[in-house]
Amino acid sequence: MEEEQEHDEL
Amino acid sequence: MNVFRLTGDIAHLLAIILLLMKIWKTRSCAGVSGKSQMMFALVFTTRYLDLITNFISLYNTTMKMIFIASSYGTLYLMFLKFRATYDSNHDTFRMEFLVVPVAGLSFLVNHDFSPLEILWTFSIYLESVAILPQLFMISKTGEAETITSHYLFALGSYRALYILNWVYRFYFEGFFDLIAVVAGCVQTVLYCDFFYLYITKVWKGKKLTLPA
Repeated sequence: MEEEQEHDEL
Repeated sequence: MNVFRLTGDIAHLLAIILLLMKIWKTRSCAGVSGKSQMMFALVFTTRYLDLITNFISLYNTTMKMIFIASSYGTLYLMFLKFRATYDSNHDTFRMEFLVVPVAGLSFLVNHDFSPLEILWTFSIYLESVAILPQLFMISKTGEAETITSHYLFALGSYRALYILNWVYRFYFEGFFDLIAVVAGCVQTVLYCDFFYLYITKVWKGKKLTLPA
């Protein structure tokens, strides 16, 4: 999960 | 936030407002695919579940809430308030042909095999093809009302602008989301034929009609 990127787009 | 993403979001918002305006002002949802609208509601619902788990910004939260509310508002107008005007005879695209393969693919190709992530992936894949029933409907009737074509143009432009946003973010932020980029490109390509007709007809003041 260290590479996990939050989805900040719509 | 960059200018492409912001204009993309504004185009998306504009599209939704145009559609609601069309239905409200004409008191009719004729020419609008209820199936595409149902899939958009499903897209927003499955993508924005992170509203509960994750706060990104006030802008992000507000837009998400507007998109979810407006998609259900559109469904309410189409299937309850103006149900009599819904053109179901022409809205014959089979949704299961999209939803089932997209669901399967989101289980197979995702960033992380967790429920929220799979639902996010499902929403990205489904959004890329959700407009097909609408385009299919136009191809069946051979025409679209001008306001409906403005709606489609704004809606198609949104993902095209997002592609520019992803190019920008790749170069300036090192951000790259393969799933979103590929699906966004597919989504934009599906609109190309429509963009051509829109520019060559609607911009010249004519109604959008398909060549015989």
